[in-house]
Amino acid sequence: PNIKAGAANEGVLANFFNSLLSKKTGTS
Amino acid sequence: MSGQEQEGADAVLVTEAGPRWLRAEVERLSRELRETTQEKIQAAEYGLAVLEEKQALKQRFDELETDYEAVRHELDQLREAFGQAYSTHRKVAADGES
Amino acid sequence: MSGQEQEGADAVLVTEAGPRWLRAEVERLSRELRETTQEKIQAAEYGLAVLEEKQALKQRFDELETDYEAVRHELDQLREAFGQAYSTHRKVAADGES
Repeated sequence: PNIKAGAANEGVLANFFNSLLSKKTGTS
Repeated sequence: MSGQEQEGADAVLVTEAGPRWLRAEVERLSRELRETTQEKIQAAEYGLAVLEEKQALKQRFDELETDYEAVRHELDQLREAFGQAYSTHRKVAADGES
Repeated sequence: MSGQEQEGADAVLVTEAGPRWLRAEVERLSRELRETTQEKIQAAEYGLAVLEEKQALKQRFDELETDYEAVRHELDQLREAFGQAYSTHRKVAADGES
């Protein structure tokens, strides 16, 4: 369970970082 | 001042402000947003890079752990065999002398 | 459109815009700046946490590598000793028989 939880956490983190890179921010 | 109070105070300021101030604010906020967005992207790219490095290191660690266990097992087996061979050697030597 | 061209186009738009549009833009930009700042801070905090975990893992890896080398060395020494003891055993057995 610890190994799976660690891998799941890393997956969530990677998704978070990728979402920041792909998210378009508005400009004026 | 809390976040909500700050937003309320800003709303009053914006409502009462003249066009010149508003234009300056739009330019300032646009510039800050561009800079902060760039910093956000840098932080995310760095985070991803460190995450990948950590995952690669974990894989190397797991492989080394496997190798270590194998060598430990081989050492234990050899110690046991050595012990048995030593006992046999002593018996043979004693028999030879007698 | 390049960044500089975009800024120039934005400047024209801001200069000619009315107060109502400017107020809406100030509010929108303020909101986006708050959100982007929050995301930037989160990314930096997560990145730091991953970096600390990676450093801790590196330390464990280095320690395991040291242990592995020690066990390998011991195994090599025992193999050599076993080989020598086996040769001696055979000689003693042959002497005993003769």
